Amino acid sequence: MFEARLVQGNLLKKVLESLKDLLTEASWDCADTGIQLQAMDNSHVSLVSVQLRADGFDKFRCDRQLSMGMNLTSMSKILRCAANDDIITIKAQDQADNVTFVFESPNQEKVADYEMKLMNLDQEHLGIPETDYAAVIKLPAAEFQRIIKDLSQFGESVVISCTKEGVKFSAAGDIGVGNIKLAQTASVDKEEEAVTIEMQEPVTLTFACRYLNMFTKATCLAPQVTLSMSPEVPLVVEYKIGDMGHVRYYLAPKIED
Amino acid sequence: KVKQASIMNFFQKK
Repeated sequence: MFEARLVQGNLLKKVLESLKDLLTEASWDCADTGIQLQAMDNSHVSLVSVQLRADGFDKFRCDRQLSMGMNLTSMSKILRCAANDDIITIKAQDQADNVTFVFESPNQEKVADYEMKLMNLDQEHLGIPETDYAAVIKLPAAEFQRIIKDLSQFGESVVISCTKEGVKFSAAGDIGVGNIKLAQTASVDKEEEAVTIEMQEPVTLTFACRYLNMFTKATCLAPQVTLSMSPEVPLVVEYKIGDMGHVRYYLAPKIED
Repeated sequence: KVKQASIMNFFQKK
């Protein structure tokens, strides 16, 4: 028996919004520690990793490990039927071929349940090595979304360059060149408005706008986003899911041919 | 000329 109840059901709605453009199907791996998902996009350019810890749920029961393969487009359609303040419960029997989503209004006067077929997905899992990144940049998630959206007009790629002076995002194309520089904030009223840079060595990498734009669908999840970079390794773009976990996107860089 | 790398060039299959 698997059952997970989340009073703050809108967190799950937001997680799905942040995955559905990048992934069409994926497996949710459930254990007594929580729920995890790891999947590559169809082109194998990026990898998404989601963690939802058991202690972040209001009720969590998982008698035996199970992997629930789901069509994320369908899951997203179902979660769109939940109101933002609904309590969401996910339920499945052991070795079941379907999963049930229950949405309760806060006053319990409306209860809806939706059943969805599970899929048998033979998904490859990749081992992500522990890495000490050369540069870790934290910035407001909305600011990052705006930068990527603005620079996407210029070309297919964004160059992210981090030095001790700050971080620079650049794009070039037929209409011209765009550069956006962010310095570390000296002082801010609110922590979530801060730009902070921890840098061991300068690093410059080139990434596809298309993927960065899809990652920014997670902007609704968290006030801040963390970018971790090292020379010639994938970029990590991380959004926290409340205090119960995270969505991490790994994006392979564009490299000199 | 830059070329898009695959994520599988960096992370090994488990």
